Amino acid sequence: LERSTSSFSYSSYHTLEEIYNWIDSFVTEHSDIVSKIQIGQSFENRSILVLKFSTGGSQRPAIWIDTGIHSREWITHATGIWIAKKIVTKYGKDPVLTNILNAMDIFMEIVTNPDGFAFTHSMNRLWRKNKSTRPGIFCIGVDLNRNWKTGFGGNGSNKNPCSETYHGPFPQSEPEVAAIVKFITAHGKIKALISIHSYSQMLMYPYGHTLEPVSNQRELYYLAREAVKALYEAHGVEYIYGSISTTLYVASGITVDWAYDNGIKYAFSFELRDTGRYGFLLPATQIVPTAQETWMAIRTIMEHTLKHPY
Amino acid sequence: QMNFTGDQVLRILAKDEEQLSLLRKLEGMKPQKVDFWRGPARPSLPVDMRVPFSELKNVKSYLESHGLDYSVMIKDIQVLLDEEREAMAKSRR
Repeated sequence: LERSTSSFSYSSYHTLEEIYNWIDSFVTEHSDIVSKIQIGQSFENRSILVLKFSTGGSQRPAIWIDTGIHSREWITHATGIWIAKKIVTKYGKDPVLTNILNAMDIFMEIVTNPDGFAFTHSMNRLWRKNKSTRPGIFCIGVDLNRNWKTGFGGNGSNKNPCSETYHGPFPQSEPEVAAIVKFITAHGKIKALISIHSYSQMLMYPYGHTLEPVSNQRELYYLAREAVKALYEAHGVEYIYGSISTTLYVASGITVDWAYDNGIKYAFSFELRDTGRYGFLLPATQIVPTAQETWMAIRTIMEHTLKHPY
Repeated sequence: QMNFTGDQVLRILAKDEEQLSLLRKLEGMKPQKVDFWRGPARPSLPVDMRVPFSELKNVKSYLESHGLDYSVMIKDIQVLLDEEREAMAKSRR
């Protein structure tokens, strides 16, 4: 096992155990700015961990970032880890990030679906859902991005437990979703939520469950445009952007719809690389460039959030 | 570990909504014929689906019989998985 983060490879994929050990070393080595919070237990009783980046204060407005809600999307966990390292490295050096952290906290949940992620390493690399089971139901797992309350059970989700987009028996039935809802609701001052998926190079905002535009449509549209411009400037990867239902398809019970309906105006969902050769099996050589470009987009969204308090 | 030897990922560029709905039909077929990596969304966006080796012939003839153009994005998933696992082991070493 790694004894410190210095020998941890940010350009490789890692197991759940390696990531959780990295989190412990990372928090120990950067205890002045990072702490670890356990917000719950997964269905199979794994810890659900959140990193808190804070330079002090209390009850500061905050930004939430989650990666890995779909377990086979490995590039998202790897990008989350790289961004965590970037934040501690650049605080005090990058004026934009420094201003953000001097006024806001950042919460990062890197392995949002720990059971599913462990399963992609142990049994099935292409597993997507969590690992919940119910008596009398043969198939395993709920799609954690169809289990949120807003629009639950609507179009673009499936009531068939064997489907990859099974929404679960009732809203927030899954401990991994319920833990986030409880945490964000208790915090009460999350001002931006960024949920990271892969793949297909998209940056999207609510709604997914309906074609109806959100009331902040214009602002979110222009902010998304700025963010994908910043992302493009890193490595020339082009993203499309817009609301989920008009850019991709109608999908109900998703994270960002819940976030928006619970007062989080700046709610975005990323679909990171692949550009069309590897799908979910993006080679590790693309981790760093993907993370670099994604950081530029996230930094743009966070800066806008800081400059437009509400 | 599940083995995906011979499984392929096909990329389809549907021309219109009708072709998209033909693809959506595949999802519900039993036994499971496809696992959508990029689901049928809109004609301007590609659809990627993993097809188990055992279903490849059926699915390709279904696509061809309905005039759905496709390309093979990943020829053998297990090859990429083995490379991924080897890269992780190498990094760990």
